[in-house]
Amino acid sequence: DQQESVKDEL
Amino acid sequence: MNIFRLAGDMTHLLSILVLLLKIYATKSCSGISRKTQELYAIVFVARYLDLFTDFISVYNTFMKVVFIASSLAIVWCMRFHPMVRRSYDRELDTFRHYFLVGASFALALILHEKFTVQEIFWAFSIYLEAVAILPQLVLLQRSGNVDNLTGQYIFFLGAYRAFYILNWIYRYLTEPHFTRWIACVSGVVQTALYADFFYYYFISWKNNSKLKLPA
Repeated sequence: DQQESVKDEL
Repeated sequence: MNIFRLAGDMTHLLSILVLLLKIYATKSCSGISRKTQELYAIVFVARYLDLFTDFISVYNTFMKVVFIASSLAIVWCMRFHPMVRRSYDRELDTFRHYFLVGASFALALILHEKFTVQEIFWAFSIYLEAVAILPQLVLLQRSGNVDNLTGQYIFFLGAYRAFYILNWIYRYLTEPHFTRWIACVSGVVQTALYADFFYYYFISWKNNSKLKLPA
C-alpha cells in the first residue's frame, strides 16, 4: 500500500 | 478538491488582497506586523520548494506563485516603499520572531515525514505558519484599536484556517488513507491562536462598533 506523499494542499 | 478546501484557499487569497488593498489605498501599513509578513514570506518560500520538482495542477502552481510573490511584495513595500515604510509601527512590533524561526526549524529536524531537505523544509514551513501570526496579534494588543481593513485581513486569515480544518475532517471521512498528522495538529494549534481575536471581532460586529482589543 503506497503512502500518499504528494503535497496537494497549499 | 472539496468545497471547504476551496473556501479556505479563497479566504486566504482574500486576506492577502485586503492587505494589499489597505497598503495600496492608504499608502500605510499601520497596524500590520512586518515580522509576521516576513515569517509568511519565509513560510511560502520554504514550503513551495516543490514548485520545481512536483507538478500537481495549474491551480496549485498558480496559487503557490501568487502566495510567494504577494508575500515578498508586502515585505518589500513595508521595508522600502518611501511612503508605506514611514507608517510602520516599529516600536510596537518588537516580538522576537527569529526565535520562532529557530524553534520551528529545530522541531522540523525532529518531527518530519522523511529525512530529506524538501520534507524538512515542508515541516518547518508548517510549524512556522502555525505561529507566524503571533507578532501580529501582539502588535494589535499593544496598539489597542484596529482599523477596519486590518481587522478584516486577520478575520479572513482565521477563516482560511477554520476552513482547512473542515477540509481535513471531510478528507479524513471520505479518503481511505488520509492521515497528515503534522499538518493537522499544527493547523489546529494555528486556528486556536485566533480564538481570542475572533471573540472580540464578533462582539464588535454584533454591536456594530469599532473593533477594540482589551489591553
